[in-house]
Parts: sequence; structure tokens; C-alpha cells
Amino acid sequence: LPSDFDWRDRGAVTGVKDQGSCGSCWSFSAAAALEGANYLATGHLISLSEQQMVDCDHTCDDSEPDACDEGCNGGLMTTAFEYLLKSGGLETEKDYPYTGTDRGACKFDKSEVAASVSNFSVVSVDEDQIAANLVKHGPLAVGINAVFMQTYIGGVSCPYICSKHQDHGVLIVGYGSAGYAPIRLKDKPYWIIKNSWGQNWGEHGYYKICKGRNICGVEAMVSTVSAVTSPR
Amino acid sequence: AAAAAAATGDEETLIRQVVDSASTAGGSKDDLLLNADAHFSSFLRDFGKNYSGPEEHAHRFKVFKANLRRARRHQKLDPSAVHGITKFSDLTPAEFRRMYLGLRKNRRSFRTIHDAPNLPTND
Repeated sequence: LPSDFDWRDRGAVTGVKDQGSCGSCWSFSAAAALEGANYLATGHLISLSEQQMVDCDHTCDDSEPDACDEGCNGGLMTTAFEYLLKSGGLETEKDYPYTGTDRGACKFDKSEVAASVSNFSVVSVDEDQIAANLVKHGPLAVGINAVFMQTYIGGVSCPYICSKHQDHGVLIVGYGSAGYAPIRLKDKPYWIIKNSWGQNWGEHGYYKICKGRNICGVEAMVSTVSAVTSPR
Repeated sequence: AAAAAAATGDEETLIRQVVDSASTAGGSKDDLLLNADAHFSSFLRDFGKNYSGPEEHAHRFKVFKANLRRARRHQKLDPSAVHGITKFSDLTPAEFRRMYLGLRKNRRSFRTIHDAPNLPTND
């Protein structure tokens, strides 16, 4: 594995988006993962529609029919991938733009699909496996506990204590080997995370969190997706 | 510090800063609290915030001050990052969760999805 890796330098990551006051982080995480996978499969980076999932994806957990993807009320990236497998894929951001509300009707047009899922799977709670899957398959959809993110401005976040209960969907796009941790008197490795709260949050929309100890649950709910090579 | 180390399983957390942190990034948070009025004005301007009336303004200022204290606590718990005023500084933690977080609790589906095969990680 390379000591440092960043899919942003390799053209697989679209610009930072803003979910607004809507709990649709799960759709941003899923769409961003498919954007990366589609780039690896086709060589084209296309910004994909989160609104399509907000409006049209109501996939429920097989075992718990009340646990469903529910627009601004929340969802899960893996059930979103199931929806994408069944529906055929995602339209582009341009064709199906984000509105930040879930009050509209589903306007999905299958003939306009720009990227399709061929498969998805979960990655074990192991930092090397997460890194290997990142490098091989592209950016990874992950869950994280966001309690420290409300006040985060920059640097490598490495809280002494953080709940591992994930409540926010984001995307791992890379990792670094040496984030400075002054209190520990040494450099610490970190994950580079793309968030969906706009560029005026964090480090131009990105978050760095230390790597290897499942801090804030960031290494416990990781999924990888692969894309069909030529949906249209 | 020992409790924190036990919780995280990291012996390094036993190293604890004992000197005054005024010269560090986190040290500026006391200044933030002392000048909360001015910082709230800057916050409103920088993030284009408008409230419905004086009561809402007063309530949001109270929440803002609570978030300054929270940022200071986060800075102590998370010294390698910088914590402070963000565009969410006028939201209570509950409002923040309701408006900006939306990951459903992971149930059976995640466990039944097939695991990614182990990849080689050396060479």
C-alpha cells in the first residue's frame, strides 16, 4: 500500500456538495461512492444525482420494514446501493438536480441513467483492508459519529473519547501518513473524508480523522461499490 | 487521562498536556468566550444569518455561547484538530442532529451483505 493516497489527485472525486438542512447525508455518501466507482469503470467523472435517491429510494431493511431510506429523515448507503441495483442507476446531477427537500415526487427517468451499480460489499474493520479497498476500488462510503464535526475547523481530529455510534454518512477519499499531533509528540496517520456540508465547513469541505483505531466508528461501517462500465 | 486511555485503548493518551495552553490553537477559545458578543456579530455576518425577531436572536445568542463552551471542550478532548465557530454554532446539538445528520441505524441488511474479499496489503 502506498503511504499516502488521495483520489482527489487522480480525478475520481467531484466538488464538495451541500446537503442543506436535510438529513440526506446517506444519499450524498452513496452518490459520491458511485461517482468514484463510475470514474474507475469508465474514465469519466460525472456528478450524480442525490435528489433521485431522496425522492425515489424508499428501500427498507428486509428484516425491519420500518427501517427505510426516507429522504431528509435519513437512510443507509447500503440500502441505497440496493435501490440502485434494482432501479438501474443514477441520473446526473444536472438532469435531476438537488433541491434539499423531500416533498417532491419521484421523477426518475430510466433512459437517463448515467451510472449503474454492478456490485457492492462491506469491508472489514481493518485499516489495511479499508486502505486496500480504497486504492483498488475507489472512494468508500462510510458511517461516522459526527459529534466533533459540529465544531470542527481543521487539522487531524483524533479525540480521546468519541462514541462509535455512527449517525452521519460520508466518503473516505484518501489517507495520509503524517498528520501532526502535537500533544502526542509524533505524526499520526489519518483518513481524508469528503463531507456534504459545503466548502465553507472544515478544510474546504473535508475532514481529517486519525486512522487505525476506529475513532468515532469511522472504520466499522465501510462499504465499497463497483460500477457498470458503460450504462449509456 | 487514564480513563480516556482505557476507553480508547491507546497508551499514548496517557501523555497529557499539563502546561497552560494559551499559546496553542485551543487557547484562543477563552478569548472567544470573553468576546462572545463580537464573535456572534461576525458569525451572523459571515454566514448570512437572519432571525425572525429579538427573542429568536437572544435565544440563538444563548445557544451560540453554549457552543463556544462546547468548542472549548472539544478542543481539549481533540487537541490535534482546531475547534471553534462554524456555520452550525447557532444550533443546539439536537437541532444539528435533526437537520444535518441522517444515517439510519445499521440493522440486519449490513450484516447480510457479502463481505469484500481480503486484499493483499504488502508489496
